[in-house]
Amino acid sequence: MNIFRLVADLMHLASIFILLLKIQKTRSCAGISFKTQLLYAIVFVTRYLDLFTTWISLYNTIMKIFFIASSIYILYLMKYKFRATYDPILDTFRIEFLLGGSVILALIFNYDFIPMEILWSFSIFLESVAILPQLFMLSRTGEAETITTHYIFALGGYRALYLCNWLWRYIFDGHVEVYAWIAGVIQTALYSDFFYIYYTKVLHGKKFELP
Amino acid sequence: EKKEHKKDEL
Repeated sequence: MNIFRLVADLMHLASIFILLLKIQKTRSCAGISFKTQLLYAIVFVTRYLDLFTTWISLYNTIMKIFFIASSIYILYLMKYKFRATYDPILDTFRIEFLLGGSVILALIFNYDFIPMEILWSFSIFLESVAILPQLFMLSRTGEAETITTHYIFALGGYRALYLCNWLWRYIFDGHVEVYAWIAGVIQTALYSDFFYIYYTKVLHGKKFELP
Repeated sequence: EKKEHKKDEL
């Protein structure tokens, strides 16, 4: 564990709490992409299957269970409790392509051609693009509630910090995780426009609006 | 190489 990874994990955790806070406080999931949330639930379930096979640490186990449980709870909130506030007209990104592309990549790039490893690769590739429906929704509405932008920032920041963590681990442990590296760079790059607007507008007290 | 691959991250 190094400082980058710890802060990254805490940001990831914070992003989920911010999202839950936004939904509960505003009693609405307006501005949140159900499709992105669905993709994250798929990411967590397919990646953390090793909960049943490998013990790493209490920290690791608790975080994994939390990520799976919270992602499914958010789907429940959006699909049932606050269904009336969700606008599917704005959430029209075709996730079939993201899912299909991730399956193909996972079948080609994996550490072993067994279900567990293929699903792990699939989750890594899918996570890198899972934010696209959310960013697409943002571009359609052209603006967002401030709390929603904090959520997206924390979620994007987490993987950017993982890049620092991987660099650290490469330098000090010789640890290399090539697929996660590539996916992490893509994932962070997808956020770059968002980060720029977040920095120039939201952090200066202005509303998030696309130029 | 394959077997040494350890997934200890989230």
